[in-house]
Amino acid sequence: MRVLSVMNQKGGVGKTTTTLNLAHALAQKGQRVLAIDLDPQAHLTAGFGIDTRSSSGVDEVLMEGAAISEYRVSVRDKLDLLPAGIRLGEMEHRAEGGARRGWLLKEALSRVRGKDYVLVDCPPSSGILGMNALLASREVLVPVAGDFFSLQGLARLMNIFEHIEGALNQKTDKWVVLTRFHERRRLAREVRDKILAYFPGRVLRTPIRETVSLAESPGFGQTIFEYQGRSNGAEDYLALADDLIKGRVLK
Amino acid sequence: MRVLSVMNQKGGVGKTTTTLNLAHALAQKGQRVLAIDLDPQAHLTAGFGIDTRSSSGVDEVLMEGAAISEYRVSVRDKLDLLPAGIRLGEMEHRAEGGARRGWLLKEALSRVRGKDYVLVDCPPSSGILGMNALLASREVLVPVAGDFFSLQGLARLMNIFEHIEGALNQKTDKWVVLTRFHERRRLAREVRDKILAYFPGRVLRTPIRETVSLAESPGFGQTIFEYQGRSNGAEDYLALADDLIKGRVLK
Ligand SMILES: Nc1ncnc2c1ncn2[C@@H]1O[C@H](COP(=O)(O)OP(=O)(O)OP(=O)(O)O)[C@@H](O)[C@H]1O
Ligand SMILES: Nc1ncnc2c1ncn2[C@@H]1O[C@H](COP(=O)(O)OP(=O)(O)OP(=O)(O)O)[C@@H](O)[C@H]1O
Ligand SMILES: [Mg+2]
Ligand SMILES: [Mg+2]
Repeated sequence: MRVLSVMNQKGGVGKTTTTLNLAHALAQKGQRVLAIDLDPQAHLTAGFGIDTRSSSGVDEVLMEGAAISEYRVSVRDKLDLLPAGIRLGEMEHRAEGGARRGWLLKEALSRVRGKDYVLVDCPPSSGILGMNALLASREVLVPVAGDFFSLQGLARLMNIFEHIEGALNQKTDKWVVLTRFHERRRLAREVRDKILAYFPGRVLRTPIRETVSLAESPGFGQTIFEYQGRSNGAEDYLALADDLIKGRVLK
Repeated sequence: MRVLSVMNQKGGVGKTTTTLNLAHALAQKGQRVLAIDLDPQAHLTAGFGIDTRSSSGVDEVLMEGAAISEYRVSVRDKLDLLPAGIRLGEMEHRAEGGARRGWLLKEALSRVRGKDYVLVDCPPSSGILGMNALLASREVLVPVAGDFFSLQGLARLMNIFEHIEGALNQKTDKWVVLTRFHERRRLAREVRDKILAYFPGRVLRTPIRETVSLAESPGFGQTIFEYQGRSNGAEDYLALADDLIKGRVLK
């Protein structure tokens, strides 16, 4: 079972869009997938078409010790979702519980069976939720958009990883996904080249191109495959799923 | 002195890009401006060309009670910046201090003189830093990008405001700024129309168009006015500054 956190404390780089569509792409390729919405804003949950005003999910798992099997919902063929849940925001504001609060997700995932991939959508911050994701994951997927602030965010994130992995003596495999990629922008190509220079062998091969249908589909509670199965977005995320399965990277 | 927080817990909607360029636009129009970087990621600070690896700023103000005048730097004519400071991330992780921790920025701003506008760039989350911004501000500027998740973020933010304002019996004036606006996308126009329906009289008149130079300028430590003074980005932010000064909204 591969457990991957989709993580970048920079906002709006496509963490949720990537989790939503990559999860469905993997399921369409026959992988058994569990997607987890770890963002109190519950955008992944909404993207799948689940009503966020009344749902319970990973909030009950982290705060009440519930089993994941109790709250996950089957959202597509071979694809389950553990929704964020309306109480998840409370988790970030609580201070009690001490050091073991960072291990709650890992503990809960240790009881999950019958899954090939677990994808965790993370919020744009580095608080207790991001910590739970990182400690529970053996791999991290870092979406990076093609601009300067994204690049800054990547550098800072790598610092945070070194810090935490050093402290806990735990190593995670990192993959970078180029997102919101404007093929004709010089800035996008410069950012990609910089990332390749710093992370050789870690950039997944397929960049996700900027395509409006990727921004439209969540508004209908659909993944790109239901909304516009022949679009660039669908093509790119299907290829990205292959890259992840086979470890295909840019040279 | 108008104190405005640039706020939206949704990531990547242009909070920093707006604070950077609107602050400079107002200063170019003769207003005396103080910009405050309240995001531990320090992107506003970097956008102005300040070295973020060694700076101190609002971190010292909030955590050590320092005066703003001690750490603000003059970055452009009529424009001061209070940098984030390298310790600002610690603020979000501390739990001591109780309820008065939300009022620290307001207290510090009460000692500021000789400014017409204070713009506070907020992080993409709703923790103690966002609370300080909201309690210190009489007005809020909410950048909203033209897509579904942005719209969700706006609805959620409005809920948070009602909650806090109700609890504290304090009202703030709200302005919406349409950002990253793709004029030809139906999705962008639909989002704009929805916002207008829910917030009549609150949407500032000039949408900020998606223009690559706005994404490029921070990489050079420049605002759009230094980087490409004749671009759409420069034109839009100059017009937005006028909208804000005169209260010009979409009908
Ligand atoms: N490849 C793409 N093409 C077009 N639009 C995209 C693409 N990827 C993401 N978007 C849009 O950009 C916005 C930001 O993406 P998304 O919400 O997935 O980022 P995020 O990193 O999860 O943001 P946050 O930090 O707020 O959680 C969304 O409205 C999304 O629909
Ligand atoms: N109008 C625009 N045209 C082109 N690019 C833009 C525009 N506005 C913002 N961007 C780019 O989009 C990215 C996100 O913008 P920005 O960092 O200002 O958003 P933010 O809301 O401050 O993000 P965060 O939530 O991470 O603080 C940046 O790389 C920025 O350069
Ligand atoms: Mg997200
Ligand atoms: Mg920002």
